[in-house]
Amino acid sequence: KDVKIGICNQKGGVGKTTTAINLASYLAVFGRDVLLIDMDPQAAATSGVGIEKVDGTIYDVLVGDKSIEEVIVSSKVENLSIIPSNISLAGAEVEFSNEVGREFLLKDALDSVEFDYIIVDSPPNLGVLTLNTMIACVNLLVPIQAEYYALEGLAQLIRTINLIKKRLKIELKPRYLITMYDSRTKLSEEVSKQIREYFKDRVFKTIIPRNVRLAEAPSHGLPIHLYDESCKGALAYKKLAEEVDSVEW
Amino acid sequence: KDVKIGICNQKGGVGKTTTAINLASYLAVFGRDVLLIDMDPQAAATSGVGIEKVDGTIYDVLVGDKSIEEVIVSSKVENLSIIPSNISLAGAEVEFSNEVGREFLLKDALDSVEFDYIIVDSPPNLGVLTLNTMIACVNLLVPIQAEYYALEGLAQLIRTINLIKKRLKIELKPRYLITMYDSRTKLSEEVSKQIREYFKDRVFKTIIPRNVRLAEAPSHGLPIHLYDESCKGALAYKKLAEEVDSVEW
Ligand SMILES: Nc1ncnc2c1ncn2[C@@H]1O[C@H](COP(=O)(O)OP(=O)(O)OP(=O)(O)O)[C@@H](O)[C@H]1O
Ligand SMILES: Nc1ncnc2c1ncn2[C@@H]1O[C@H](COP(=O)(O)OP(=O)(O)OP(=O)(O)O)[C@@H](O)[C@H]1O
Ligand SMILES: [Mg+2]
Ligand SMILES: [Mg+2]
Repeated sequence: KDVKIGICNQKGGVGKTTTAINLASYLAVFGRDVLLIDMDPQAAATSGVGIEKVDGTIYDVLVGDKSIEEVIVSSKVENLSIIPSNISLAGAEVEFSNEVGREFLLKDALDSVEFDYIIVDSPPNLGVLTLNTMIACVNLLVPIQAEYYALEGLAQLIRTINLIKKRLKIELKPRYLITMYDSRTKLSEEVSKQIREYFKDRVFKTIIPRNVRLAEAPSHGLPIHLYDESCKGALAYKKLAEEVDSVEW
Repeated sequence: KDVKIGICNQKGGVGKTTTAINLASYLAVFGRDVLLIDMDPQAAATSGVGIEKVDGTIYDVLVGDKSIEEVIVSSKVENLSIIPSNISLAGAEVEFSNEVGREFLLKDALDSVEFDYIIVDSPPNLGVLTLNTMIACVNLLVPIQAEYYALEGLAQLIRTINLIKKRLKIELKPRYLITMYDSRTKLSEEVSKQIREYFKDRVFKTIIPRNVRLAEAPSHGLPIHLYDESCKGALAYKKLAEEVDSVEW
C-alpha cells in the first residue's frame, strides 16, 4: 500500500500522540505492516508504546549517523515497528537551520523502506521537525480538540500548508479528526459544528470521545486495544483505523 | 512588590495559558498592578483576553524595534495590562541563535518597567522563548495536568532547570500546580499523589478541577471571573491567586 500519514497540529495537548499510537496499533491488528515514527523530542509516543531503553533514534538517521534499518525496533504489537525518539532531537531546529533542503531530510530517509503504513507523530510547533513530517508524508491527519484554542490555531496551520504549496510546490492533503469530544458540553458540539462547516468532507466521520482509559493506557506502555479493547476510546480508534484504511487521501 | 512568574511546561495542553490569564486577572481584581506577557507565537493568551487587533508585540521589544512602553496595552480588566504576541515570534529560535546572551533578552527588556506582578505565558517547548521566560522571571509556576505524559515530561523540565543553574549560575524557583483534576477518575488521584510525594511543599495547595466553563471563556475573550465568577474553575483560580499573593517563592 505505502501510505504515509503525518499527525500534525501545533496546538499542544490535542491528542496527536494518542492518535498516532492507537491508529498505528489498530492498522497493525488488521494485518497491515505498520511503522510508527516519533518525531517529537518529548518522545511521548516512544514511552507510550512501552519502549524504555532507546539505542538508535530518528535523530541518528536525520544527521546521517545511522541507517533507517538500524533504528527500527519491534513493539508489543504484531506488525507494528517503531522508530523511537529522544531529547537529542530537540536541537534540530538550530542544528538543521543551515542545511540545504532541511525540510526534506525525513522524506529522503524514508525512500529506502517499505511498509503498508508509516505513521509519524510530531511536536506541538510548526518548526523543522513538523515541516519534515508534512513533506515526507503529504497526507496529514490533524487532530482537533473540540475547544476554542484548538480552533484558533488552525489558521496558522493552514498558512503553513499554503506556504509549502507556494514555495516547495508540494500539495499537502490534510484530513481533520475531532478528538476529546465530550457529549455533555455545548462547547464540543458548537466547535465540532464549526469544524465540519469549514472543512466539510475532509473531516473524518469518526469522532474520538473523551475517555479516561485512553489517558490511563500510556502509563502501562500499552496501546488501547491491549489495555481495554471494549472501552469507548478503543472502539472509536478502531473505527478510525477502518475509515483510514478505506479512504482515498 | 515586583514579583515575576513564568508559566512553563513544555508538555502541550496542560493549562499554561488558562492559568496565565486567570491568575493575572484575579491578582488584578485584588488591586495588584499586573502585566501579562504572551511569549507564545500561537498567541493564545492574546486572543484569550479578547485582544483582536495587535500593533506592537513582545517580538518588537526583543529585537529592539520598539520600547516596552510602546507595546503595553490595556485589557478589559482594571489593573491588568498586556504585552501581546503574534506569529512573528515563531522565528525567534533561529533568529536569536547567534545573538550573544540570547536567553537574557526578556530579562533586559523588563528592567525598565515596574508592576506588582508580571506573569509570562510560554510555548510548549524548552526553546529560546521559554529559556527567556525562565531567566527573566526566576519564579516558575509549572502547571501539571494530572495525567501520565505530563508527569513523564517533567524530567526534561528539571534537567533544563539544572542546566541553567550549572551554566548560567541562576537558581530558578519552580512551584507546581495540579490542573484539570477530575475527581471521578483514579488517574487524577494517583498522579497527584506522585506529584506531591516528589515535589512536597513546592506544590500549591490549590488544585484546579476540570471545568468546561474554563474552556468556554476564551471564546468570548474573557477571563473566568468576567465569564462565570461562581463556577468551580473561577473559585479555584481565585484561591490560587490568594495563595500566590501570600507565598514567599
Ligand atoms: N480522547 C481522549 N480522552 C481522554 N484523554 C485523552 C484523550 N486523548 C488524549 N488524552 C490524554 O490527554 C493528554 C494529551 O494528549 P496527547 O499527549 O496525546 O496530545 P498531544 O497533542 O500529543 O500533546 P503534545 O502537544 O504535548 O504532543 C494526554 O494525557 C492523553 O493521555
Ligand atoms: N481546568 C480546566 N478544565 C477544563 N478545560 C481546561 C482547563 N484548563 C484548560 N482547559 C482547556 O484545555 C485546553 C488546553 O489548555 P491551555 O490551552 O490553557 O493549555 P496550554 O498548556 O497553554 O496549551 P499549549 O501547550 O498549546 O500552549 C484549552 O482548550 C483550555 O481551554
Ligand atoms: Mg504528543
Ligand atoms: Mg498555551
